[in-house]
Amino acid sequence: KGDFHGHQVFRIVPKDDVQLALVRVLEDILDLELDFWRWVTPVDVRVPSHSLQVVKTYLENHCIKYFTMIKDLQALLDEEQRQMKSIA
Amino acid sequence: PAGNTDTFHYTTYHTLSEIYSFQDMLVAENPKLVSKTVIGQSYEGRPLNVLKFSTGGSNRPAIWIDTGIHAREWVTQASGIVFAKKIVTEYGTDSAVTEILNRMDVFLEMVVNPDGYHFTHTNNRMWRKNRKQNRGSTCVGVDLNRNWNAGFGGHGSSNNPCSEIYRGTRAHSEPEVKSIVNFVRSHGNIKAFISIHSYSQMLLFPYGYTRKPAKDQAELDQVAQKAITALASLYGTSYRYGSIITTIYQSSGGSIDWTYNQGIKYSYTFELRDTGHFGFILPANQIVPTANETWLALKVIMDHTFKNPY
Repeated sequence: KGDFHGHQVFRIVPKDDVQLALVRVLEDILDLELDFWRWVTPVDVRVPSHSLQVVKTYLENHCIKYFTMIKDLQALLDEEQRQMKSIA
Repeated sequence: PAGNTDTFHYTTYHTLSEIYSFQDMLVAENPKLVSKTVIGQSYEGRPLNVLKFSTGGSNRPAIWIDTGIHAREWVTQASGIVFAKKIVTEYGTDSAVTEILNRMDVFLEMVVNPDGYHFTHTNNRMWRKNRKQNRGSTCVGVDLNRNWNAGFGGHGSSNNPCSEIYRGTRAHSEPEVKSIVNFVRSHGNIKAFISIHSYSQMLLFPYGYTRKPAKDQAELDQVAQKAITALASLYGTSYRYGSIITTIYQSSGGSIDWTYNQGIKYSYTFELRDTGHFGFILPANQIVPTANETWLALKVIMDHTFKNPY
């Protein structure tokens, strides 16, 4: 089963179209393995653990506001499974 | 498993087989109102089930609703289950639904992408596309909402099989899409086509692939405003609305652009509730509130379609 330990979801709040374009540049960097959940502002993106530092640094260097919407994706998925099993 | 659709757990997410069982129960319990049509098979051979809600007649004008073209958007498939139950419970008790069903049919495809949905339950909860093996690539899947013959291959889709918005090799290459295309064409009397996604709290209409306004834009805009007002009346959930390209971004090969170009004037797509904390992992206790508020908006669109024949 997919393992999302260490994955976080960032909510990024570009202040204008220039910043939005800078965020979308990240999508083309395949090594980061980013998963854009939502492309409109605010932009939500799932960031694997190996890319967290790179993405944070990039956003901070460009003064793009963001916060961590989901700190531990796997914990949420585990909870979702637990609820489904408990009802079943 | 639930013994009937009254004891079915609407407040939790369900596997594909549970959803298929629900469909069969609903048909068995309401044989004069609900029937099941299999419009095709998915890439991996699963049935593409459509529920037909009809009080009789032949080839009546119809409203199409689909949920779950993107596998991981679980609240959409779950909402589809709630809608199905609402249709049968409100027929005969809600005057608008009763009037509509006395003259029109409703088709509901709860899981457009069953392979992807099954995969989200068994392998990868974050899966979005179908499960097509792409020739010449190790990457799997086509984004079914980029595979329609409406600006196919344009901006806002990708020709890279590894992309989440991979459009496929050609328009309607995917059986999940082609089956709907065939159904819509052979039916020939569908008057509204509503495709439901999650999550961004939006109600959108054509176009996504071009900046050219839809010729019915003023009316579509007006209906959308009325629909989101009805939606907000329940819990105050705020929606944006407008054409896809002006409200979100350019997106080519989408379903409602194709249906609109086929002459289905009332073509809409929803992006359901977003609490701002969970994204695709919307907690199950949000399913019923999400479906309930969306149902109010759906009824506005259905009612407008019913009262404005074309």
